[in-house]
Formats: sequence, structure tokens, C-alpha cells
Amino acid sequence: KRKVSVKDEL
Amino acid sequence: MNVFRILGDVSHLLAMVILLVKIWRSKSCAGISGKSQILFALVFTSRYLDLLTNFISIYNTVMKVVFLLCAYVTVYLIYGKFRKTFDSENDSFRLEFLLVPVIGLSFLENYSFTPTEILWTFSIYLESVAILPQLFMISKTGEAETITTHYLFFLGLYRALYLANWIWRYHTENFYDQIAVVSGVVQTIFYCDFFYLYITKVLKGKKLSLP
Repeated sequence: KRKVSVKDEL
Repeated sequence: MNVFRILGDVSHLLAMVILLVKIWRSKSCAGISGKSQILFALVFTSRYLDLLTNFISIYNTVMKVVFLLCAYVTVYLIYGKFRKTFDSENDSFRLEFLLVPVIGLSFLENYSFTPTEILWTFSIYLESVAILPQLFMISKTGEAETITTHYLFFLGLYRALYLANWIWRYHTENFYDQIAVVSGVVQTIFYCDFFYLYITKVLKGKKLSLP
């Protein structure tokens, strides 16, 4: 399933 | 945070610093694509809007601010301070050929149809092709200064290390981000040809020139 990703990367 | 990720970020930062120092010391931006640098500034701006809304870590915040600053200072040096040395004649890649498909794709293929998410997706897709004007410029002039090739090498190394980081994260945290991974693979492929030339020519002390 799709989910908004965790944006901890640069 | 794993070792590939940290080395990737360091390599990314090093690439930007090499470019800034090159321009500053030689007081010239000859051979550098201003269009690629504008695209990178656009990439960071659209991706790091979450600086204002979302705190992740001190490291994350500091790096984002530094990346944004480097990108904007580079653009300023090329189009402002040292614009007389800028080779606009050979920086002739048509940006609309990148921007139109990238904008279209970010509306079609994203995790959620919200402004911030679309902007983030746009930045990921745009980053994967942002170096093309620079590579186009090198293929057009047929050569690159050695320092410019070091810049490209560290930028490509950063991408390759991020791929290793994602493989690591997939195995240790079961984490993966398919948009970032697919774009990252595409982006890394663009550097393969350059890596080959870098290893066979530049590392042996020769200038990078195309036949």
C-alpha cells in the first residue's frame, strides 16, 4: 500500500 | 543513520564545496552549467520546505540549510559576480524538456495529492535529471577541467552511496521509498558513462576530453 514516506533523508 | 548515508551526505557536501572553491579561486565559472545549478537550487527549495513545518534532527536541519546556502551562492556566483566568465553559449540545454515531463510526472505519480507532497516528488524527479545540462555542456565542448570532473565524481559518488544506504535500510529497517529509489537508480545511471571516463582518464592524470 501507498503511504507518505518518512522524509529523514536529504 | 548508517555509514553509507553519512558518507553519501559528506560526498554531496564535498561536491558542492569543490565547485564553490573552484569558482571562487579561479574567479571563473567557465565550463560550469548555470542551468544545472539553477535546477539544483530548485530541487533543494522544493524539497526542504519542510524545514518550516517539520523538525527531524539538528543534523537534518543544519545540512538542509547548508545545502540551500551552497546552491544559492553558486547560482549567484555564476549569474551575478562572475557572470562575464559564464559560457552561456555552450549552456544551451533546453530546460523545458526536463521541467515539463518532471512537473507532469510529479502530479501523476506521487504518494498523496497535496501541495507539499507534490513539491517533494517534483524535487526527487528533478534531482535525477538536474545534472543533464552539465553533462550536455561537456559533451558539446568535448572537455572538462579536472576540478569540474572531481565535482561530478563526488556528486555521482553521493548517488551511489545513497543506493547502498537504501539497500541497507531495506534489510535492517524494512524501509523503502519507491519514488526515491527508482529516481535514485535513474540518476546514478546518468553518471556511469562519466565514471568510466573519470577512472580511465582523470585518475591517470589525463584531462577529460572526448574524441
